[in-house]
Amino acid sequence: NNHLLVHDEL
Amino acid sequence: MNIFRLGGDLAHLLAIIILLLKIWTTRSCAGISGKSQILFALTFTARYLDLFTNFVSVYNSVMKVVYLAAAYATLYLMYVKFKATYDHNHDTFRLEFLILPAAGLALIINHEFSIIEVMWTFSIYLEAVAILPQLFMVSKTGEAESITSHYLFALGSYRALYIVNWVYRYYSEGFYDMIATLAGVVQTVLYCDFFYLYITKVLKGKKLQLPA
Repeated sequence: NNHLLVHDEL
Repeated sequence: MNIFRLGGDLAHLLAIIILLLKIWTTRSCAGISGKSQILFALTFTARYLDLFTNFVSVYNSVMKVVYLAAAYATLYLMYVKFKATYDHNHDTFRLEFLILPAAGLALIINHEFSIIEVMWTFSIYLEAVAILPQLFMVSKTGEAESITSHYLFALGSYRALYIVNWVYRYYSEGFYDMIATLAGVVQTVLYCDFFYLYITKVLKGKKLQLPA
């Protein structure tokens, strides 16, 4: 999975 | 979500609202760099490509839509509705000097070589320098209206608060994102000179005027 789900910032 | 992250998001939202209200109520976008606004619209567009593929939370999705809508609304006001008031003679920064290096760097240094990740990384690098045309414009005219200063202060505070959020997340969750953090530090450093002038002049009721 990509890091964007963990990153979750705007 | 911690208080610093929320504060950063709200400062960002406040900046966007200040800018839209300034343009709408004065019916003028004088002193505002359209080039910086183009870069912010590009930043949000590249970053929020995951709006339909990654669902994080209602909060995240709503904020993404609001940022995107506000960015394009600002462009519409500047380049269509109040085009006559746009100060393009002072807005001469060359966008390709920022877009091309950001794109090149995103292709080389990223978390993963996929379209969505490269676009996300590009948006991070581009956002870091997107304010340069605006700061360049202020330095060229030698001054900024108070409302423009408030806008810049809110916008700069956003990334500064994000840095505190990243430090907090590192110690509380062990989470860190080197790309976002380094670019965020660069972005915040660009505002330092402005922060100094804002605190020493604008908060004391004076107009932001650069020393001759």
